[in-house]
Amino acid sequence: VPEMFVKDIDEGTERDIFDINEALGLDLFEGDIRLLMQGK
Amino acid sequence: NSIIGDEYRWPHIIPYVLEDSLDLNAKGVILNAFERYRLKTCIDFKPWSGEANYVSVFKGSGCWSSVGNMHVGKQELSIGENCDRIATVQHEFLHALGFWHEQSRSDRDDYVTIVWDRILSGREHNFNIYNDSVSDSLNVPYDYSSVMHYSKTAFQNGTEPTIVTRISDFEDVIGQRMDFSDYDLMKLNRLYNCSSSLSFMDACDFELENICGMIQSSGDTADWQWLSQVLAGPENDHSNMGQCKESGFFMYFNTSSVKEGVTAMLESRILYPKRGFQCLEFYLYNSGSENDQVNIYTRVYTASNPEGVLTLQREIKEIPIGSWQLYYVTLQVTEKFRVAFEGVRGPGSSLGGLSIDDINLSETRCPHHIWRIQNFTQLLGSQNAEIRSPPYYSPKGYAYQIYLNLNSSTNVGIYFHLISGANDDQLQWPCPWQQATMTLLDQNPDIRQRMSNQRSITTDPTMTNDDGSYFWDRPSKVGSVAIFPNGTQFSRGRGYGTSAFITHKRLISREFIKGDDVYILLTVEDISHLNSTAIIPDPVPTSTAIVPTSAAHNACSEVECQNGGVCTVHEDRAECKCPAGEDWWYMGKRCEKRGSTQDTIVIAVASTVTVFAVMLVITLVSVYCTRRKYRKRASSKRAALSLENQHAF
Repeated sequence: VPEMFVKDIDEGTERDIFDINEALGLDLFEGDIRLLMQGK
Repeated sequence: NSIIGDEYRWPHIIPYVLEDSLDLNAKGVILNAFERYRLKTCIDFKPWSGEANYVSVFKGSGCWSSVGNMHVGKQELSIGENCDRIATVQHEFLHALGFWHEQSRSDRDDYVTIVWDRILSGREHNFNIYNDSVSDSLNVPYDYSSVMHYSKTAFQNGTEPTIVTRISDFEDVIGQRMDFSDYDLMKLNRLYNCSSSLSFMDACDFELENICGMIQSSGDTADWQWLSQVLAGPENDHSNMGQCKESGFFMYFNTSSVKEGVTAMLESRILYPKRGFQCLEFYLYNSGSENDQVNIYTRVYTASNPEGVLTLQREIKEIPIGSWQLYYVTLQVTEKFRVAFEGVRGPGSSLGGLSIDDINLSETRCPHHIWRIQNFTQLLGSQNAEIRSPPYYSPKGYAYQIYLNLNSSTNVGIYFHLISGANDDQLQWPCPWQQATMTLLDQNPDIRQRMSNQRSITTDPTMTNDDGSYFWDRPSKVGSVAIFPNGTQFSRGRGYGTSAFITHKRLISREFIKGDDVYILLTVEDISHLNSTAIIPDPVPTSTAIVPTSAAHNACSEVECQNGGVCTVHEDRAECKCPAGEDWWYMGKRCEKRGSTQDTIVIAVASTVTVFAVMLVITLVSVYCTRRKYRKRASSKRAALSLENQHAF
């Protein structure tokens, strides 16, 4: 679809959660898990 | 699969804060995700009011969460850039509720093959397995359709899949980001011992002869019949669409056998509302006269009206002939009630009648508009398939149109356009903070089992185009000329949406296309109120003790906190954590006393005045006593002097 008619928020690709985090340079546990010590 | 340990569980009502850093669209999407939890699980959410532990949702870098309740007080969950999708929010909250990814469960290798040499170097740890002493699959089979499963492309170093399913049909199923799967819900509901939800009320596909406890009214002259087929139509029910022989029933009112004006009323069982607003949805089929109609009533029972008060909620006329059509009716009932479907025989000839199927009633908001696309399979296969919806108006009065792009061979795109409308002179431009939610409806008969695909976008009045003009400015100013099928000319603004709304493979799965119909549900609502600063109560000391929920329950079972206080266990003792605001708080052992900054000021002023008054009294008394003492001394000296003088003279 010509860009003059629409703006595509996904820029043509289906980005999953791990793609988004990987592109940001994040190296989270299993891609999107932040490890915390319980009761910290 | 869930993390093992009761200490990781949250209470059924999770306190949350939506931090100011979140984009407005993300805030709206998060609230919509909460509604899915409220409909399908027993998990509910409430704004934080001082509880010891809560989820703080903020716009960090990326989309992430911790697994389970970590008892750290403020537990962060990030919904960053591009994470504002409803299924992504559901996924992250499932982590917070205690779930790992599906492919990390202990029996993973029985179902998928991880191709290690296709994984990005250094990212192999993302495919670890956790044994059944740390993670529990809750006696639920491996779930390819889980919203917690990675897709086949996860962490790939090239173009080949990193996860290969042992049953090849599931290769493109894994990684869905639409909604909870049936097994996701089974696991969540098992983990949290759910037996009901806040907003679900009833679903009926009429497959059983008891017709879901519905009753035929006695005050009318005809009845609805329980059938699986009618010669004049429908040939089959809507639930199964003829897929299953010897099954598939619906309710039918034969209008060809009765005179004009005859009615037949079918009433639901008694229902008990909790929230005070409901959405009723059902499918209708008309094979009778085009003047036959269906009226929707509520019968509300109160102490003064034990027989129930019948109120007409909606008249449905011009029901299309020859196909099942979806309807939504908004209700607002606060007392126990029934829903009643009244078929009315209209004028004109009839060779058939009216049919009802797949009723769902929930305490949720109905969509504002339904866009029905017929003969969809044909459209999907044709080239240059671009479909535009009819024009719709938002409650604020903005006119809009939806554009569905089927051109790509892999993905379907969806875009929201503002268009010129009748109210444009009275509206604010550029259009501020209207959230458009576009849902491709999974037409499963049971609302709880649907995996509808939803995306939301929000109009940001500050957003600009490359030429500096405002993106969401008045369509007649920044849009291009377009023409409706009836020849009317209008202006259409630039579209905003996604080229990756859903893949073709997912679109033809489930029940998105049913009877060759597709429904796009549309809601456009003003969310500018979400712009306001998050109300954050005064911090409450964090409970650092790891307390099993059963112990917490026992210690708290005899303690009743007042005024919204929450019972927590600290060092084996039940304590009430009292709610507090910016300038008020509750205190006392059971939060029974209220305090405020105003009270403090009054106390401070009163204390100062009292101290001043006491000091003044003491000073005056001291001065008085001192003066009196010196006066006495002076007078006695004078007396002694005069006596001496007497002796001298």
